[in-house]
Amino acid sequence: TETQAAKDEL
Amino acid sequence: MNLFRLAGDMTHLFSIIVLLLKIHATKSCSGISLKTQELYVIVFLTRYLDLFTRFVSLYNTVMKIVFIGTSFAIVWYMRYHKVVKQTYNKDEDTFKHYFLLLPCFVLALLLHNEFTTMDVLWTFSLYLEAVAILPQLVLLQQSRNIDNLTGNYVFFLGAYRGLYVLNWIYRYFLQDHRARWIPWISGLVQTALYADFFYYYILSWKKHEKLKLPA
Repeated sequence: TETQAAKDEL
Repeated sequence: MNLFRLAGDMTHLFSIIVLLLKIHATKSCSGISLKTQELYVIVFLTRYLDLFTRFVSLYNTVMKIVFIGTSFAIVWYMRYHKVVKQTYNKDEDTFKHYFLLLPCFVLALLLHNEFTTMDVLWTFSLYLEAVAILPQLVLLQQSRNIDNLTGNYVFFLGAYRGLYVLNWIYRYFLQDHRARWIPWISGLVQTALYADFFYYYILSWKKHEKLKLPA
């Protein structure tokens, strides 16, 4: 999902 | 991870080191907004709830712990260190930071990807981070004398946001082609808030003068 992908950032 | 992202994280880390260095070495937190620092504690705590539930990489885990730990350390220094706390510009740090929390939370309840506690709080942390610098910028505007370390701290914090925008552009076009609207929009708002500061920072640097923001 978009969320999962974005959460690898700090 | 691309170079912009790494450079962004490093400038973020560097800004925190500059701030801690200023506080520790000069035993002074003058010009630093406690309200902004308290908001960062909330930002990191609500964003990194997945610290123990989702492993991304050792790099991510270490950085998350460092960001949480250093933000607590800064607030501790400003509130409780017997010398440092006396240098805090309490009367000038007037921004009503609590008024930022509720709108950000309501916005996160309305605009998010998944309606789960963790995702709403993660979204809330992005909205809050976007505006968390406001008390600091207001304090700088009221300060007659902005020392170099304080100016550099805000400069590196702004540079981190700018580099993250470049990282998103790079990621979108050259890596995974995924749209991430919530981090993008809040990140752009956050970067825009620094524009005015950057203008005067660079101006003062060119003229070799002390940084001063117009009231």
